[in-house]
Amino acid sequence: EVMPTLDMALFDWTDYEDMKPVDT
Amino acid sequence: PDPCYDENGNPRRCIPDFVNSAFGKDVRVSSTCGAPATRYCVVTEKGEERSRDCNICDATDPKKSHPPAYLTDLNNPHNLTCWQSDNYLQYPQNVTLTLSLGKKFEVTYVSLQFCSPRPESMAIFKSMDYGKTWVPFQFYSTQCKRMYNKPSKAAITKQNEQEAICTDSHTDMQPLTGGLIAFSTLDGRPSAHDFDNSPVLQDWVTATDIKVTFNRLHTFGDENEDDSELARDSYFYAVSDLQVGGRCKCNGHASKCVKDREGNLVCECKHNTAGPECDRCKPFHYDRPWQRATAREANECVACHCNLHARRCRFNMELYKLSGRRSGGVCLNCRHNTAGRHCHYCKEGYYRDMTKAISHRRACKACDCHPVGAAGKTCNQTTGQCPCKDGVTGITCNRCAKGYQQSRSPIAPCIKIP
Repeated sequence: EVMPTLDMALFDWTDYEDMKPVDT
Repeated sequence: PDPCYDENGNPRRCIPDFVNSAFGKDVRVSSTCGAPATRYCVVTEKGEERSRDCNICDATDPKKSHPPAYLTDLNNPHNLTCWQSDNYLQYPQNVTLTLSLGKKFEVTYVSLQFCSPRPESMAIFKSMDYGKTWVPFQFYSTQCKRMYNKPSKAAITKQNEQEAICTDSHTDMQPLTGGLIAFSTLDGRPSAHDFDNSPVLQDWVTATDIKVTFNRLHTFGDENEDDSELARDSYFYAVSDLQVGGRCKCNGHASKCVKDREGNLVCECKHNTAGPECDRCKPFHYDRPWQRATAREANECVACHCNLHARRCRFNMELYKLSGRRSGGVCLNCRHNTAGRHCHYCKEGYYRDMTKAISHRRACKACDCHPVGAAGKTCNQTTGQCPCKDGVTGITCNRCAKGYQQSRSPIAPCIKIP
C-alpha cells in the first residue's frame, strides 16, 4: 500500500512560520 | 612528422635548429667611420717591409662606406664586406657592438672575423634581460690582469663554471687581416658533457643580447712617432662577420621559433607548455610541475583530472609528493554540483545518479529532501536517501510510513495511528 504524499495544506503553521516553505 | 612526438604519438624532447642567430639582425655600434669622410690606411707586410695603402671611408658613398649591416650580412669569402670604426679609438675609449637576439637563445659560440688586426684587448658580454644588465662571457687580452683584473687562463672547475675567464690566445696582431676570435661557451666547462643535468650551464649559455667591447688596439708602437697621423689612421677596428651560433631556447618543448602577432620571436610550444621559452605549463595543465625536457624524458605538462566539471586548477606540491610524484593538480570551481580535488563526487545536498558517468553534467542530482518530512537537507550521496523524521518514509521523506498518518504538526508530520 502506497501512502499519499504529505499534504502541506493540512499542517498548522501557526507556531512554525519560520519552517513554512514559501510556496505553501 | 612532428619532431616533438614519436611515431606512436608519445612526447619526446625537441629542439629548434642550430642557427647563426646574428644573421641579418641589426647591430648597434658606438662608432662607424665615414661621417665625415676620413682617411684610413691598411697595413701590409712583405717580409720585413711594411707598407700602408690608404683609402677613404665615406658613409655617403655606398662603395666607400663600412656600415654595421656588413657585420651580419652574407659572409662571402670572395667578396668580404667590413664594418669599420673611426680611427684610433684607444682605451679608455671603447668601441662596442650590441646585438639583440629578440628572445632567449642558448648560445654555443660567438665569433668575429676581422678585416683589421685583432684587438689587443676585448670582451664579450651577454644579457639575459634584454640589455638591462650585462654579464661577462669572455675576455681576451695580452694583459688580462691589467685590463680586466683577471688572471690569464684561469682554471674552470665545477665551482666557477658560470664565470668568464680571460685568455691571451687569439690576441696576436698577426694576421693583419682575416684573423678570427671564436668563443665557445661550453668549451672547457666540466659539466658540458652532462648539459641536460646542469642548470648552471643551461643558465650560462642563455642570452637575449650579446655585446662585444673593443678596449685596446694592437699597434706597431709608431703612433707617437713623427709621422703619427699616418700611423694613427692605420689603427681601427674592422670586422667582416659577427656570428652568434646557437638555438632558440625552448627548454626541449619546441622544434622551432616563429613570430607571434606582435612580431616577437617565440617558441612554437608543444607538450602542453606555454610562454616565450615554453617555460611554464599552459592553463589547466598543472597536474605536475613544469620541467625542462631531457633526452630521456619529455616531461610534458599534464592536464588536471576534473571529470569535465572544472576549467581551472592549481598545482599542490604536498599532494604531488604524497602521490609519489604522480599527480598534484587540484580542480578549482567544480561545476554541475560536483566537489572534491578531481570534481569526483557530489557536493552536499546532491547525490550521485549511478546511471550516468561521473563526467556527465547531470551525474549529480539534487537530494530534494521534503521540507517537513526530512530531518535535514543532505541525503546519502550514493542512494539519495534523505534523513526522515519519525514515522516518515520515502527517498525524499514525503510520505507517512505504514501505520502512521499525517498530523497537523510540521514538527512531527506523521503520528502513529491509535
